[in-house]
Amino acid sequence: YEDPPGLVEKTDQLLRDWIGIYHSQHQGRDSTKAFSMFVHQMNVYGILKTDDLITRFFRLSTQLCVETVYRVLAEKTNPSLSLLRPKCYHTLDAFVRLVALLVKHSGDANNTTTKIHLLNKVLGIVAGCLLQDHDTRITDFQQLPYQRIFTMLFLELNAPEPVLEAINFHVLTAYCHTLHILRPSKAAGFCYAWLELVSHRVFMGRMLATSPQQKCWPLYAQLLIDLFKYLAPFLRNAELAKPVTMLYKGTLRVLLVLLHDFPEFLCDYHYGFCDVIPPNCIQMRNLILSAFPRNMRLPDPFTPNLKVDMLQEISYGPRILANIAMMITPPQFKKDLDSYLKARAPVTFLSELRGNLQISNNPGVRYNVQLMNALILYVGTQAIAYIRSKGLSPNMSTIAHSAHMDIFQNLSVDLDTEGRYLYLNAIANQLRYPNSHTHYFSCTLLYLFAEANTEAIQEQITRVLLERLIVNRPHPWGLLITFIELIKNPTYRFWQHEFVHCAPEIEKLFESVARSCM
Amino acid sequence: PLGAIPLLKEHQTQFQLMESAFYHMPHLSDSERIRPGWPFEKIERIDVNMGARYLPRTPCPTPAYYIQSPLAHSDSLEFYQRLATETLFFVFYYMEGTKAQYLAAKALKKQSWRFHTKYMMWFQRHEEPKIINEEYEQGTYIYFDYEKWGQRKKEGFTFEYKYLE
Amino acid sequence: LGQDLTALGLNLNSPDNLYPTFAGPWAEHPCRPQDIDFHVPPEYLIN
Repeated sequence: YEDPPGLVEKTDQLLRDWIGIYHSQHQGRDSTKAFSMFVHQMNVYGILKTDDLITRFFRLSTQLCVETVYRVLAEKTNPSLSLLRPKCYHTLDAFVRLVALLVKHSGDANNTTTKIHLLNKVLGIVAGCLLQDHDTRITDFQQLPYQRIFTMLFLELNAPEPVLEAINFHVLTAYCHTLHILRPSKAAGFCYAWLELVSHRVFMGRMLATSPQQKCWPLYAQLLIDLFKYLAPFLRNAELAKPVTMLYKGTLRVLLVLLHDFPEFLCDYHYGFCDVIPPNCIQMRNLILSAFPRNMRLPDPFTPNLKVDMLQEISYGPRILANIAMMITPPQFKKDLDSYLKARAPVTFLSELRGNLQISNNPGVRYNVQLMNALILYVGTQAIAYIRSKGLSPNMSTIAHSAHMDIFQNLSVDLDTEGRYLYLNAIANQLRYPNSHTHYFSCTLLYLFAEANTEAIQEQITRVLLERLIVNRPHPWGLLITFIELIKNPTYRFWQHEFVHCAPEIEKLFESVARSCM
Repeated sequence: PLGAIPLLKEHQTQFQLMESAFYHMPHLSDSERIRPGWPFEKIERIDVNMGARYLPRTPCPTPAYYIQSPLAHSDSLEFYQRLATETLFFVFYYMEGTKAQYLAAKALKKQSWRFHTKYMMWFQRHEEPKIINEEYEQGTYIYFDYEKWGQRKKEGFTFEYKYLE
Repeated sequence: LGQDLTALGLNLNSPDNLYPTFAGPWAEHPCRPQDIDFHVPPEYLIN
């Protein structure tokens, strides 16, 4: 870094002075007098002379604080970590207080730009130090100092003060950018502290509850997607190692809080989440799919003779905050798709469909899952619009004999088991609370079952539904009503299929699920 | 039908880092502000026994027959109103700046205690101190129904606040 | 199969929001009143 001679010593001295001031009783923590005197001292030391020196000062301060923590944590005399923590906090909290005061007082009172600029600078510096430390110390890396700095600074900057309220949205944005930079796939050794930061009650409250017009929801959704992307390769395999289990359970807790307090958030961003959650993560995905708007009353899916198509809600489309059409690539494929949907020709489009979706021959990774998901939802929404354009509403007869159903039936027949599993999952991911997508895809799945020309397809449809039902609750409403319809409606002759009776325990399983559903 | 997929090299490296972090899990107090007034505020005064137990949200090992998880509704005013007055004063003075202090103050007011802001002390409305002299002015000690407290102390009643927490 | 989500230490039946007392992804219990910062009148801050 080529720091100018003497700067490290000056920074060290200043930091010591400040920590002394911070912890001295008679100065009092909030006395602006002590702070302004300190800023004067910083001036005397020439720290505030240029932007570059300020940057170096914060970087050196961060590193000095972090080094102090590493030293404390390395102390053998007090092995008990919880004894050492107050000592770590001693240094870190003081530094954070200094940063918070500098941010609050930078520029004149109502000039938010300088405050935000300084905050972004400091967050960037701390993040930079963390990543460098993470890459240098590797398995000796400690999360504590960085977590403490980020957490305490966030609490400081979210105190109920007018000057802070004025910049709060920028504080949240800056934090989300920083947390995105430090996402677990970039700093795996920081993943637990990262999740603790992202799910801190004050952070969650500010991001999801108090920020107006849900302006921070997309930012929070991005952080969750970062988490799911990181977890995906580890959750793809059945055996979860302890570190993964810990992170996974923590993630479930956070999702439960979101499901309970912010179901609309999960509803709005479900598509993006399911896009990155591995298909075998059934319970976590169910949790997201089970969310429904708080002002909605869900009819009991077990009521006999529930007339789903009489429900008013099924005429409304859910909010999908993802640009599905843009996800259909390459552009040529999208163009061909649109022309087929419009003209129901050329037939060659259908036979080429699988080729567009398949990306390799290696088992387990043969298909472009994101493209598959986007295709299914896009075709489904186009189908609903098409049926409505004819003044009809989706039901078992109006969804048939259309370009849209051609595509679905073709995929049912043409894909191999792996592809069909992903394709059926894409459909089942739309079975949520009462809305037009749930209704359309529920009908589609049942129609595909009824029209299937081989029992293998019917069996796989059943498997996809069943595996979502046999995990612990919650279960999405749309999933329940679809399965209940499948096993109750004689048109599907569900119980006459051989795969229902292929083994005593399978049969017993079906019966017990049926009992709980009927 | 997807089967397991071997971890890529990149993921294996990530796993190693995650695993080492797993052995340095964050402590619950890492996310909590240290409140002024907790004894360990004066770092030099921490001794081996005290510091460990009074970090915020440090689980306090109590005998198994003690209640181990928060009581239902223990964050409600109704619950606080059923606590003893001494307990409320304890909560008020030792848990400042928290919701507990707020609830304790509310409960005390419902028991006709009034907080005198200038002298920062509580007294029953009908017992407003007649004489406020230098001694009361000095320092930040807080008095509350001193005679009763004195009496209870004589009877040997003391707070073991580590259990209370 | 899967976790019993009701055993993760969250009061899912609570009529109130959970996030104000959410104690973090690793905690088995929610925060207690003494854990939660609260904007009390300044004269209450005695220490």
